[in-house]
Amino acid sequence: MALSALQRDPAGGGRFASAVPEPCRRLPCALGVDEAGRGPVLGPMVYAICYCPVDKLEQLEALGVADSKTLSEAERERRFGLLEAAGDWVGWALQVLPPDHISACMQQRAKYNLNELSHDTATELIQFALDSGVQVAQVLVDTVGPAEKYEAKLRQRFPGLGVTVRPKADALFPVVSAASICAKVARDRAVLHWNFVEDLGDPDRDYGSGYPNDPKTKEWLRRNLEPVFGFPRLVRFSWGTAQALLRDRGVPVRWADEDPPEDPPAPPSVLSYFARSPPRRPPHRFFQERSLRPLAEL
Amino acid sequence: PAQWVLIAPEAALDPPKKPDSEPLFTKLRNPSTGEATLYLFNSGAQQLFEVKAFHEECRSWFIGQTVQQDGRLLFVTPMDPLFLILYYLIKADKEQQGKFQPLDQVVLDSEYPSCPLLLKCADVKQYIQHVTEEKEIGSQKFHKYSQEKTLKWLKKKVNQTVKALKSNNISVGERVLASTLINSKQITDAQEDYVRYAHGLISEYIPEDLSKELLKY
Amino acid sequence: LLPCCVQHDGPAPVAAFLRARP
Repeated sequence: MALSALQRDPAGGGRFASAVPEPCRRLPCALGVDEAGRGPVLGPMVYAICYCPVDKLEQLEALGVADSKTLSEAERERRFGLLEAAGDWVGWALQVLPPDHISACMQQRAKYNLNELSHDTATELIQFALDSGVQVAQVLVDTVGPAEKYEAKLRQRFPGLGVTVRPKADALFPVVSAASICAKVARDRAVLHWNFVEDLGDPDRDYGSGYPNDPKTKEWLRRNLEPVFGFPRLVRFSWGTAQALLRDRGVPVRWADEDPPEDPPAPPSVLSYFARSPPRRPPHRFFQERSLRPLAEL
Repeated sequence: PAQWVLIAPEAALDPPKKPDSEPLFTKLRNPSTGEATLYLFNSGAQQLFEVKAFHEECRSWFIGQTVQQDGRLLFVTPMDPLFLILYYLIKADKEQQGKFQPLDQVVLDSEYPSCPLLLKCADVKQYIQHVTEEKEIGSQKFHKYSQEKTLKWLKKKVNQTVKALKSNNISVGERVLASTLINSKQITDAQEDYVRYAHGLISEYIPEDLSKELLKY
Repeated sequence: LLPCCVQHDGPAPVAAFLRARP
């Protein structure tokens, strides 16, 4: 099964791809890009490309890949099965971004926000297709953000390719819709088969839709919040929902490089300027350099 | 906290040979600052150890399956008890105008009841001659602080410290040099730098007036 | 030894979340 490697270790993320069909190496192809799992507070985000020769686009549409958002999970699985069966002329590739990777990017010192991560992932997948020998002629991309800037960026990156970026592109272009199906199926399977790397016994998987406003998801988060360690790696710690719960129910943790507290320190007492005892000599630099201090008590 | 993380030599933690003589953490008068400072006597108070904490801001411990807010790492290292005894010898010398006295009447401190244990440490009664003049009347010994002998003894301590600094490649120059930077030029710290640094370290263990005398010496 | 201050003393499922490595 094409996604069996992903199902064995969803937490590991990574790239998964079909073999490049032989016609795609000879004939000009349309390549669609879409994503799944941008909004949920748990699970990976998946970027997918799907491509086929331009003269096979009508056949692709006939597989029923249009309007993927309206499909049930079972229907999506079925249509992914059809795409796999058409593997002699349809190819696909996925990049699975694990939730801890998303959180780390968003929270690291030099912030790498979700939009930048998304654009870079899409760009890398397109490049992967080119490097794998796919004769990409057109690139069609679904976007939630401003389309013009993203389109200009991709055109600059891939001169010589026709690039079209549109909101709701999955409803307009069958190859984007096919990519959407690949991404959604992959994400659904990753969440369903999630391997908790934490040794938590048998954690319940009743996480609802995974969206922050889903009461079932919120309840799951509350049940699975460990006060010192927070959540399992399935959860995106950088999401506002997760951060609020950690603030309210987690143990406070302070880091040396965090911003100073909002309240300024109290001004020193006037009496402190009239000290009776002479100022204490600082410790020898041998001890200062090594952060070694005497103790008055344990 | 109910537990601490501590690195100590085995001698500090040897089991007691007699009941009621376990290792003892106790406060004694710091000879340099005069303030209460934590020390350790091993079983039977044979040896004295100073206790220092490696203490950086924003540190905690995982110890087994617990978390401990207090992120200090304690170090216990052997210490020459004469450094602590010196304070009382100097004080007695000032107060009693240079009278010879028995040690157990000198090394007393109402604020630090463990103070007499300093005299139980191995070989103290023998090595006390490094810092005092001694008289024997009958079977009893009497001691009087000797600055001259003390400075000679401290000079040996400084020289030993200089050797240890060199053999451990401790940078003692006035320049600030991060230990993680490797300097391509061969820069040798001057002997004076070593002596000043060692004097500074020894001064952490003696009263300030004595430190000034030692610097001149 | 942690590079942060966890403001709590008590049990923590360390083995569940961390793997010790030399």
